[in-house]
Amino acid sequence: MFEARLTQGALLKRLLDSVKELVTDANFDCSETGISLQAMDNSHVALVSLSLRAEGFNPYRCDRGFSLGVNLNSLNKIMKCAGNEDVITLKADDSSADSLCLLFENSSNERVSEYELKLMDIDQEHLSIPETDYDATVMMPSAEFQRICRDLMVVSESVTIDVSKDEIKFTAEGELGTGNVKLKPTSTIDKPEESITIELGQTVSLQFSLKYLSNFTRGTPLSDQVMLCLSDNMPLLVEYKMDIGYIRYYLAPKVGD
Amino acid sequence: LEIQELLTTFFVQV
Repeated sequence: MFEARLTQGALLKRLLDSVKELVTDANFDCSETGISLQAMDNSHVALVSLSLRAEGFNPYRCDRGFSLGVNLNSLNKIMKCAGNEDVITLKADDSSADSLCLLFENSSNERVSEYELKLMDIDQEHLSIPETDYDATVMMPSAEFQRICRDLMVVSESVTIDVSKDEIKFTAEGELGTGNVKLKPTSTIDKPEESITIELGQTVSLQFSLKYLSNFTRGTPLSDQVMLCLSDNMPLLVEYKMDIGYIRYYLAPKVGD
Repeated sequence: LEIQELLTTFFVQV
């Protein structure tokens, strides 16, 4: 028997909203420690890795590990039927899981809706992501990163990210001209969510697709801060951390001529 | 010209 009840159902709505553009079908791997998902986009350029800890649900029950093969478009359609204040419960019979039950209860509990989503068999290749000691780790307000991606998209569909000890610089060059945004570390004690920090092993400069980065910023509502990890000739890691877990996006770099 | 790398170049499929 699998049951996971999340009081802040809106979180699940936002999480699914932040992956729906990237992947269409994915396996939710459920175990007694929690729920995780790893999926690449069709072009194998980007990957999303989601992890929700069992402690974040109440109750959480997963008698034995199993996978829920889900078409994310269909799941998103059903999630649209949940109110933002609803408590969401996921249930499945973990022996013969051929469907996932979703229960939406409103706060005063006089409205309960129940949906069943047909599950699919998805054989997905799994990537092993090595623990990396990154050359640069940048923390910044997630809204700031979203704005930089959106602004520089008007100039080009590629962005070069340069990180040095006291600056992170985003540069775009295109037909119309060029644009760049430079951020300096700040540490506003009273507003930690506004702070910008740079942890530098060595300077790094990499080029990425802004189309994918903009797509990743769908995770902005999940966290005030976003973490960017860069290492030379390694995929970029973009992480939005939540109390209940994290959503991580990996993006392979572009190599110039 | 920029070439977009693939993740499978960096991460091993298991």
